[in-house]
Amino acid sequence: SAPSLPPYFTKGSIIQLADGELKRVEDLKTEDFIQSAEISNELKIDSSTVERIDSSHTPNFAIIQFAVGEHRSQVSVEVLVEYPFFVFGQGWSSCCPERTSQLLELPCTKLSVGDVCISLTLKNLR
Amino acid sequence: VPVFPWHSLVPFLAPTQSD
Repeated sequence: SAPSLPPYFTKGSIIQLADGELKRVEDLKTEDFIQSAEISNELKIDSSTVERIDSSHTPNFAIIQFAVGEHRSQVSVEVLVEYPFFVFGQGWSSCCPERTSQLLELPCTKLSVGDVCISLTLKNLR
Repeated sequence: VPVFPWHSLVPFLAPTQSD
């Protein structure tokens, strides 16, 4: 069976912010993530800059290489091309926004090298 | 209607500690 994305990326999904406020996934703003992370005891927002996007050997998957955090640590993830990432100040973006829009109805722009995505790490990692 | 926590939408990209 074809792999698919988790249900919360579908347009209209109800998302609870850290302060309890409810928003639809397509209405989320950069500030919602930043404020929620500020309230969180465990999670910290990191900036993850897209350094490379390569096609995977697995159909419909892409390999995205990020530089994570202030140390620009290299992290690669293999995701479905329609998997949406939240880009700072821009919103939802994926390797194939047409597919994201088609499958999830989530408004989406094209993820590109140089984009800075919101990611999470643990606050007390060291 | 299901309600999802905000952090489920954000990828957890934990760099491996190199030092």
